[in-house]
Amino acid sequence: MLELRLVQGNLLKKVLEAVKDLVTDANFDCSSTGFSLQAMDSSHVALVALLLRSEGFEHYRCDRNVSMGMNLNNMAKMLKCAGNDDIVTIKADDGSDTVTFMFESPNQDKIADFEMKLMDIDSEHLGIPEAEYHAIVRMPSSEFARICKDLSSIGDTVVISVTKEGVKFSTRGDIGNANVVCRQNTTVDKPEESTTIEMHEPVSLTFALRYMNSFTKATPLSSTVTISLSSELPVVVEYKIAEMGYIRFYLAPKIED
Amino acid sequence: GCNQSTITEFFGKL
Repeated sequence: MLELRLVQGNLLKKVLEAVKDLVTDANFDCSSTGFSLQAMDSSHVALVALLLRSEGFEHYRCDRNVSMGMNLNNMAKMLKCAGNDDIVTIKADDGSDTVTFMFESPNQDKIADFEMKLMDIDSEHLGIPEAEYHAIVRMPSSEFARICKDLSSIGDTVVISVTKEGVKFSTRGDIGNANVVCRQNTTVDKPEESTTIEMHEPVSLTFALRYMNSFTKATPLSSTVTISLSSELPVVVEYKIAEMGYIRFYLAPKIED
Repeated sequence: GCNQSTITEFFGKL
């Protein structure tokens, strides 16, 4: 039996909006530590890792570790029916082949039950090493989303380079090329508007912009985004989920042949 | 040109 009650139901709504276009079907794993998901897109170029820690739920009952296969589009359709201020509860009985999403309005005057069929999805979990990254950029998530959107109107790949000057996003295409340089800026009145760059050594990697634009659908989850780069690893684009966990997108680089 | 690598080239199956 599992029953997870999330007072900030809109977090789950935003999570589904962030992943439903990247991954179609995925297993949600439920254990005593929390509610998580790890899945690759169909081309195995990107991977999304979600963690919602059990402490972040108002009520978290998970009698035994369980993995529930869900179609994320269908799940998103059901969560769209939840109000932004609704309390969302995820319920499933042991051995059941369905999961129920319950939406309660803040003043408890409306309660909705949406039951969805579960699927059998055989997915292997990948080992993601905790790595030392050559460069870690923290910046406003809206700014990162704007840069990815703007550059994708010029080219389809972005070179992200971190030097002591700052972080540079470059692209080129038929009509020309574009460079956006962001410098460290901590003299802002609101911390979430600051850009900080931690560089251990210069790094420069090339990525497909369409995946980056897909990742920025998670922008509503956090005012800041963290981009961690290392020359031998996929980039990690991370959005923290308020006091609950995170959603991390890993993107494999394009390698000069 | 640039060849797109895949995640599974970097992260092994558990």
